[in-house]
Amino acid sequence: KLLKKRSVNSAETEVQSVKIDCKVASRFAHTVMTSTALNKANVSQEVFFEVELPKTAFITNFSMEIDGKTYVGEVKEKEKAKKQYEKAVSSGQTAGLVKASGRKMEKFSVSVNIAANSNITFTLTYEELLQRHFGKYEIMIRVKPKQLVQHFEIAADIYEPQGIAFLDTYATFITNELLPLVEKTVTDKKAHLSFSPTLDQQRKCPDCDGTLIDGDFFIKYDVNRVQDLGDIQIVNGYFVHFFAPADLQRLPKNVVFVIDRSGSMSGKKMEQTREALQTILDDLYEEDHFGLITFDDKIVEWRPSLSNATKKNVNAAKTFVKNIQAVGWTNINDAVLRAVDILTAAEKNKTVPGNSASMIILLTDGDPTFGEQNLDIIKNNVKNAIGGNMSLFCLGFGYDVDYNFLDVMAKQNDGLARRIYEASDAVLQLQGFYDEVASPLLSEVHFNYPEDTVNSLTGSYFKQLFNGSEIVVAGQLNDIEMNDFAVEVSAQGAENYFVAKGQASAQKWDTIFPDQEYIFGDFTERLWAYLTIQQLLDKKDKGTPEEKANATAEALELSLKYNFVTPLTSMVVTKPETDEKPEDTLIADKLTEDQRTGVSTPNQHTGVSTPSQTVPQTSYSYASSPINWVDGD
Amino acid sequence: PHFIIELPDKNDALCFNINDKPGTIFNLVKDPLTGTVVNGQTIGDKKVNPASKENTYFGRFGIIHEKFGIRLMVSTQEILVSEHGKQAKLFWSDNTSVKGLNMDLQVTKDRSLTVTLRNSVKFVIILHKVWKKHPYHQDYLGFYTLDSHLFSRRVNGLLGQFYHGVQFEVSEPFAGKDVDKPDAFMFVKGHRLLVTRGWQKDFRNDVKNGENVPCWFIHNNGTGLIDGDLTDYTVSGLF
Repeated sequence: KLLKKRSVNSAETEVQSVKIDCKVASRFAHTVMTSTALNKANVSQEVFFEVELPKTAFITNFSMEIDGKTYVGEVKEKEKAKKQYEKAVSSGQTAGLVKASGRKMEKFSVSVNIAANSNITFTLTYEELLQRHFGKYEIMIRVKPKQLVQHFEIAADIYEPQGIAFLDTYATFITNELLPLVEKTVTDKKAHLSFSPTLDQQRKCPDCDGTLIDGDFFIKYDVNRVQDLGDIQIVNGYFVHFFAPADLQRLPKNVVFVIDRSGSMSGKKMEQTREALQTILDDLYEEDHFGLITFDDKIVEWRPSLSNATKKNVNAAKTFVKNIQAVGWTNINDAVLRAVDILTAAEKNKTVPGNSASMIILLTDGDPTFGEQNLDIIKNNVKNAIGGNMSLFCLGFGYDVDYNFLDVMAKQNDGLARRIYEASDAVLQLQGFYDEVASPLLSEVHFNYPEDTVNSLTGSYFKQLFNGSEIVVAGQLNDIEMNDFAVEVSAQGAENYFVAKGQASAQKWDTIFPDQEYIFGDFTERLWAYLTIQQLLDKKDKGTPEEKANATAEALELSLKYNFVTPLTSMVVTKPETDEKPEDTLIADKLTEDQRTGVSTPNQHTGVSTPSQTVPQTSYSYASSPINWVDGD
Repeated sequence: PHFIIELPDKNDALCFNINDKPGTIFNLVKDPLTGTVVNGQTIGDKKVNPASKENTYFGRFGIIHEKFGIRLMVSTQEILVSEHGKQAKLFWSDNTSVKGLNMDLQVTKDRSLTVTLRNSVKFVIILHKVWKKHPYHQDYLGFYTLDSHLFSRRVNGLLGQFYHGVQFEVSEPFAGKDVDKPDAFMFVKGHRLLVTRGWQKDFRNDVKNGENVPCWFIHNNGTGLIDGDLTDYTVSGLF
């Protein structure tokens, strides 16, 4: 194929506006990114639209408006979209996938050739349920317009019927001069934020074209928590239940850290693990019990049974940790099973409190290479050994791990997996993850709703509720006219068995938000669909073959119905035909964490731009070393 | 098997064939300072095509790194690894990645094995899968050194002796026996050799078809180019 160099003069593409409009109603965020550019050149040229969206978000819409004509993306089943893509390739048209990713975000990019003196408007919409971490919700908007923009605006409206407890905003690019431009209005249940610098205010210096707007814009907030039962909102036949009671006492926990010290952990990774564990061990509460297992092809326990997290024991463990050295192969199976044995023995021998929460935190950077290496057998072994009695959290260090294996294994055992990125902040990532799970408040949390009243419930059992997080359950009401129903939440608390009972009632949104006739209509239904799809996708990975097939079919149906780009669907975008190029098909996919391997800090920006030169990257260079070989003819 | 010696400084390559009885074990690399040894055992065709001469290929490689206590036996069937007495078996049929303290192995299913010995050497072994029912040919292996700059000056072997380059001059080419392949005289290691311009294949990127690499072909088992003669490189065992 001939590669044609595009000659583009960026000065001849004027980015006229970039607008990011985010509306949040009850944690469900709906963001619209719009960008308009004008090709001022007297020849046609390629215009790029590259934006980043959070990994947890689903794209719901994409459109391009060129000279009054609108081209809209269509969500299709992935396989069908792929066929369309292949068809485009086989008929000689250029076609490409639209996907990329970063640590927290993933990239959507598209380029279109537009005629001389033409305008183009790109609009991308995505939705996500904001998750509560460390007692706050976070909206992150990445902006990198790369050039000065005539009309640049970030606007956010937050509607929280529970009332906004606090709201903070900051941006990595905010200078003292830009700070007053961030306008923030917070009333009881409503917040409005805007940031709209003029061309001059965007400039890096008075006479230059460089822009200051380059970085992340954060909004962090929390809602008021008054009732033990949590907050239940009923809208148009759907309900959502947010549960994160205040003032619960922490449960004692029993935790075994299972640390990979195989050869590949040597160097920085081992050093960072040791450093993180020093702090993590210090952060254990005195009533906690803990154990440490390190493994390569040999399994080494710090102590054969759990120890109370007394200062003396913690200090002894810290000395043990200091001396962990990386060598050998990776035997994940036996290491995790040993941790299960230790926790099981502690529970059986009643050396730990009856109301305590047991968990295993596995840290590994590679595939199993010793002992049992079949991933399915390992998953089965671990699932059978754990038997629902404890949670397993897996931390995959770096990119060589089979993340999908860790993810499924964690989900099968009421836990979750997290990737730890190899970087200077790996210590903070490890500590951060531990902090998230360090304080279980409740265990065995059951949500009960009258069976004759609700249906299509998302998950209603949760192994644990952690401090600073929130459990969300959603469902449909059997009768759209229904305005109230009974709710009960029961769980094991620190002191007593926790039971909260009450009546859910529909609120009148027009009374709560009288000036806001429209928020975004069916958001409770979409929130329910979003949550259901997320849970079905989890189920798809961890269930029996039949469950997997059913979950996949159901998730696909919902993705198509609600226009979500999920790992099962793709958005097919048709680029218009021009004099130089035929009609072109592009496909936007949703990546799974497993597919994100290898991409750490992509160069991404929000808005439209002209292309920059691509510099080939060299991953390995053996400068003058000859490649000598011997082979057959 | 055909040998290729790339010489990036000269932007050129040398090549020669080695043919001997199937089953012969050749030393390819021996570095007494790092304790690295690579030996390869040849195999022939299943049966000899009466219309052609018998070709040999490498069917097994034995790799030793004394200092790291590593032994690696790679055949067309399997890969056996031992490190300080611990053993593991890998198969060509799986994508596998093994990370050890001193050695990383990566098997790309039915295709290649990449071996990285820390601070020492990186090489790739290519598996050539042949149709099982082929009347004459069978599976064989190729060995490619990717990084050899850490070998000591004392490294030798059929490949190893070229790791630090080789000095040679080539005369103006002239018409040879084959009209498409000019001949020339090469002055190397005190010898004047008749060499032919041809090409050999690099199978790293395209295991089926390979990519042509132009090279000066040294006839007669590389005689004159390699130090000593072929018998100096035959060894009694893989390890």
